Amino acid sequence: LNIDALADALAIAQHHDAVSGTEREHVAADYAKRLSIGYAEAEKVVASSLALLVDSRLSSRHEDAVTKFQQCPLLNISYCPPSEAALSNGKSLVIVVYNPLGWKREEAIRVPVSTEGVIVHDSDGKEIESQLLPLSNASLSIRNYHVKAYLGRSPGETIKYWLAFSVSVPPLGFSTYIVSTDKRAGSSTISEVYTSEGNK
Amino acid sequence: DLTAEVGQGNLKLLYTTNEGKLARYVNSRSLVETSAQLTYSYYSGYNGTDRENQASGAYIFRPNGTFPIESEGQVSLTIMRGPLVDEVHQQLNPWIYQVITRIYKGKEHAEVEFNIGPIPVDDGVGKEIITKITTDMVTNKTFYTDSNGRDFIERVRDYREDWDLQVHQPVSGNYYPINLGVYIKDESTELSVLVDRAVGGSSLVDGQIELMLHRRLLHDDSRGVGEALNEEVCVLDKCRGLTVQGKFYIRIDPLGDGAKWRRKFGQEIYSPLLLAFTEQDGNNWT
Repeated sequence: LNIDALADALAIAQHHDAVSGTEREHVAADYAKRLSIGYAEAEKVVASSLALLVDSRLSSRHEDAVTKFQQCPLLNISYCPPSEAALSNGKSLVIVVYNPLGWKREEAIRVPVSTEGVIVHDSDGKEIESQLLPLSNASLSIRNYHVKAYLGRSPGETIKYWLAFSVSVPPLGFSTYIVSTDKRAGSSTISEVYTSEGNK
Repeated sequence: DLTAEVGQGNLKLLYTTNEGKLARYVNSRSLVETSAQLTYSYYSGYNGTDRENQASGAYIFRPNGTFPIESEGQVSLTIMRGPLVDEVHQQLNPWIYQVITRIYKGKEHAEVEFNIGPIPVDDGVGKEIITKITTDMVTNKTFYTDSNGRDFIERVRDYREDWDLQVHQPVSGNYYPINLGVYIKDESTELSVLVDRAVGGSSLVDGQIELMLHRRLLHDDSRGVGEALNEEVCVLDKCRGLTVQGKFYIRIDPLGDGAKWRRKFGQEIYSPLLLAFTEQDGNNWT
């Protein structure tokens, strides 16, 4: 594994034409391709690094662990096959959250899921507060259009919610969270939705 | 009875339900309370040549009038509330496709996610879409923008300290590149806006910050790029203009308290938490 293509992508991302959009269309397309190649290479390096960090015992089965970690570069269009599929096929979803900054961060993260009745635990087994937000029609439309446009296929799994939950991540470190299905009370709170139209 | 309150911690945003518009920003911890509006407009681009009426294009920002974007028909305001985040969803018109304002638990800033596009150009006019954050602050023509992500530098409307400026373009002559953020201040408060991408922006009116979020123009500006800024995406031979999605973040602090947030949160915007996914059998969390 190396990061030569990432270095190329980083150089492009800092080029004045790429930042300001003063390049020709076919050059923009070339930039996008090179950024994507850099991202794909970096994704493999990150998966490999996280596999070693999460459990050093995995190193003997390193190749296996690397292939198991996936990222979701299309979260901006609500598209994340690993988070959508895991819960619908009866498995638990494991999310490793890495903090690249030198201070502790407490934030909420969001992943698309296709089922309600889910529960989130941290690596100590403590239940974590979570919330389901219904996916709006506008978000679904954006997702469907762009998956078809850029990936050339139907989005497949129908997601229904964004699952938001609180994470606490140490400086330059990681935390692990497990999302599983749980139909009992105490699972994720579904958001209350209010709509007003004009004076109604 | 005509307002909806969003946010369950120290920060609350008040919306008018009849118009579906942001009206007030209240922070009960820092005791900041001010009127605040978030609106959208567009500049129409000059349709010219290199010889006459210089055209607006990739390099050249040359607006030919400002037009507010009002919602078509009744304003729909959808609010989602829960223990971690409150969200306000709005669709202003078919191409300001979705605007979501979020307030997360424990955070004292509002996050605004915009989906804009495809910008319609059937009328033969290129358009540059902006958002304006308006308060009643008295800012004396002065605002501050980052210098390529580093220190914030003072800008004064229609003035340069190094030379005698003749202003021929009152809008673009006061526009600056914004990579991290922009802020304004008065005697008691400061309004900070941080961005997640390189945009243009300014403060053309006291108490107001504006950001340019998307552009679609129909003419080459004759400054070297050789084509109009009019990119399209095609699916099954059906083409349409680009849609952009991005975020900006708004916070109002007592005077002097904003710098810490701008510096710390600015780093977090550009160093997001990295997520990696895998799965395991059953519900055994261990």
